[in-house]
Amino acid sequence: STIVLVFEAPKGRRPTFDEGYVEGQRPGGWSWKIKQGQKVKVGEMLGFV
Amino acid sequence: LNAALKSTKIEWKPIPIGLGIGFLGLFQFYRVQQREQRIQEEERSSYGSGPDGGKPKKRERIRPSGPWQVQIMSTLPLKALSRIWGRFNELEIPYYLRVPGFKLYSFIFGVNLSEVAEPDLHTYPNLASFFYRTLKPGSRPIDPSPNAIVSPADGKVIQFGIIDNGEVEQVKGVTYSLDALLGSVRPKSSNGSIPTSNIASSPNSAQPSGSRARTGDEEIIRADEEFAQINGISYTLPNLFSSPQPKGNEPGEMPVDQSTSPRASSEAEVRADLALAESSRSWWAPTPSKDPTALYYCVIYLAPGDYHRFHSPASWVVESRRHFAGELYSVSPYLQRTLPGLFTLNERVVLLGRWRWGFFSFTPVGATNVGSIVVNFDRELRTNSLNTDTAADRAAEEAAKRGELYSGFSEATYENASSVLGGHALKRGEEMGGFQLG
Repeated sequence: STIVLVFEAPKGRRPTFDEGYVEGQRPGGWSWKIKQGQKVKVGEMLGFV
Repeated sequence: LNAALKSTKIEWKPIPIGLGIGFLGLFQFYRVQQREQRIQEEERSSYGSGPDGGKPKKRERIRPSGPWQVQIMSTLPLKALSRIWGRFNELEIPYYLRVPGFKLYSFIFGVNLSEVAEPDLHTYPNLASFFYRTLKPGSRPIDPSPNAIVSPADGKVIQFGIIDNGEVEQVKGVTYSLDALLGSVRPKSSNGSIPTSNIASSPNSAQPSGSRARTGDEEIIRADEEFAQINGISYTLPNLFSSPQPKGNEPGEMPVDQSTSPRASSEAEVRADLALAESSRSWWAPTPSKDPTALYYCVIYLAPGDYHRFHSPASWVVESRRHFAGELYSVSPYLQRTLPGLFTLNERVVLLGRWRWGFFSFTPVGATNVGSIVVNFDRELRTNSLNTDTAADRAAEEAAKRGELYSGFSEATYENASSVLGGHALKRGEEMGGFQLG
């Protein structure tokens, strides 16, 4: 069995020069906290805004 | 003859399971062949006779393309096998075999028995009830961050990312459309075309957002326009953003986002309005679409030994449910790699709603061994049922008679009279339902 989540979240803004750029992350936007193939349990954080 | 009948000893022997499965496979193959032949004959005989050039058709069986394993699997009566599997697992296990049986199952599939709510394994009469076990309170702490989405189930993260142009990536290079997974969100428009990605653009589907802007900059502009509509502000976009836009960036300078770039002074007023609206907004209300948003997805696979109940990943309101009575292929990582669009073929329950940041959907997808999806707040939902299959066939037939395209799902909306939320509200970590054997 599988669960598919699809949700809308803020993209965030482009980082300023001082903030630098981190792949896949934009300040104020959605960031993942998981990796592919990672085992997760109920209640563990998948990502945050 | 009399003597032969009386003196012949009758010896009963069980039919081997393999023989039974083989027989069912052959029978199904024969049935499908017959049906295909019948449909072809009907089409041939009625060609050009009706207004649409043919007779109304029944719901077509899904015929996936793929390697030989997939082809063989597609000939098997998977739903019937799943139901038989479910019945088999509901048989009561003898009292003294329960503990060694469940311990063996736990050893094979890696179940942590110290977490199980009921320590006495004798209390589970069969494998189905052990499979749908509950856990001890506090064994799954919920992450306290209010801006986080938490895992709805125990499992393995198969895929996650951002949805680009309404397409979800199943594995690297294999994608399926969001409409195929969730169903088309809006009814047919007046010109007959179905808008395919309105949920991707609009956080509140009730807002007339028109076609989706493709680039990020266009999205921001559209978002501003919607914000103006929401707040009843009379000015239009050209008036609002009449100041000249920066033409380009100097060498070595970071690209500047339009949402943060200096604009006309009226933009400051809009921002002030937005801040005011933000401060007075309830947590469940859709976000003013000033902030550019995107659609994200995450696929979690539950292995046979995992805890098979699912919980709410966020605080959200479920507005409607769509039940797709599809097939029941296995959803193992191997088949996910080999069968394109697997999640769009299988039987699934799509729960649609909204959360703080806009659109939210939760889709449990069934499999051969766990075909029954239970949603605690939806007592009318019946999955992996012969009745729903028949009802889907009938709906497809009626839609064809009306000359319409069968949407492929049955829909129900949740209306709670005592709530102002307009749906069923769920808290983060609240149990929503689960998967049951068969």
